[in-house]
Amino acid sequence: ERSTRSFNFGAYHRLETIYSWMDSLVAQYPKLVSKQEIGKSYENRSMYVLKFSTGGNKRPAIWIDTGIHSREWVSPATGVWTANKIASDYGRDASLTSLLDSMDIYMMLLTNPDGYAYTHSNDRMWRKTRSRNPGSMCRGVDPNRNWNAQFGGPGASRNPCSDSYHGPSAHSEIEVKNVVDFILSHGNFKSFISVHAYSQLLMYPYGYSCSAVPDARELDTVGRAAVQKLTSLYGTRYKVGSICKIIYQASGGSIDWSYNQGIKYSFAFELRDTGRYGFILPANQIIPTATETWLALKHIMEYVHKNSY
Amino acid sequence: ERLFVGDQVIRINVESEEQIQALQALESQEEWKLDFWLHPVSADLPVDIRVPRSSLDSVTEYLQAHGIPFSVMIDNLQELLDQERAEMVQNQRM
Repeated sequence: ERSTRSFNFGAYHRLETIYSWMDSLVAQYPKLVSKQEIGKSYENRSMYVLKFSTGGNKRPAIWIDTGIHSREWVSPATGVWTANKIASDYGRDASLTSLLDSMDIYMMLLTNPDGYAYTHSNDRMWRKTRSRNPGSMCRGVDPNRNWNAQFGGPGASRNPCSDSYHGPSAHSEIEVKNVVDFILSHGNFKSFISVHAYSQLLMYPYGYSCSAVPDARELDTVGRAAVQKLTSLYGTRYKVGSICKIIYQASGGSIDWSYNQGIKYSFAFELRDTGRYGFILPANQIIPTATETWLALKHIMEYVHKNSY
Repeated sequence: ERLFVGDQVIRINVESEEQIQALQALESQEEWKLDFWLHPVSADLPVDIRVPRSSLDSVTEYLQAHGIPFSVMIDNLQELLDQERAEMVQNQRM
């Protein structure tokens, strides 16, 4: 599976395979795609972003991350398909081409590389990072409770053995810090999209509070239109709303942090499924999931492109 | 490598605030090692819990004692994982 043509997008892959596929994507589209290492994980694995750019310097950009919770395998699998879609549609799809002529897209396919590797080698249901917690037998921090967005507030656990443990301090997890440093040093992100999996939701801030963000109405409208397009393909039903209102109050989340940094178009997806398979969504559903998700992602990206701020 | 033989995933369609509270209390029962896939927060959303085989009886008793009906979504998690692994091996061969 060394070339993008023979790669099986309808299968789950190990971290090494995905990393090597990223190289082949860069090789196939050298004028559009590049790979950047933004740091190392706790266990010293490289953390890569794919940059889709047609030139310029620090153009307004869109961030998409997949796989922050390691057991949600369909999230990075969808990311791989999406990255390939963006590369192959540039020059063919008019709206994507127009977007990439003035904006950049950054994709981080494996945001929690240690956790992902661990789900392949030891515990398929692992969710967190793999860092050691001093004074505890239990390892790992929930990387989506570790951002500096009312860190340690409601909806996060102080118990290192919990799957939603927030960690000792905001950005204590090197995986989170690497992303934070990258986003801040870039300074021109207009959209931040985090892709999770399970239970079919499209959410916007806040998670730490149930009060509405100033842009709630606009985000809700964009989200509903995006989901309408997603649903049009296979009838997959999504709920749209703020994290706090449609799942639960959760502090320290990534899109709350990005929104508070001024990145207005901050969204989080929860991809399929309805609960029949949980995190073991059959591989034959990867491409349908990615294909429908693309319609929503594209809608959000087009909106961001047309509504620069 | 960790096995999940006999682990079940159950779904509860919450009907009342009392049921939510009883399920939230269940979340703090650390010795049962429950893995909440969907947490108890409102009557609008189901609650999904992966229950290790060793805790199945205790959890069933608890839910019955509180009058909380549930259905089994995944009967044996390991079976699904075995299928997934076989599929991955086959894909690698291809």
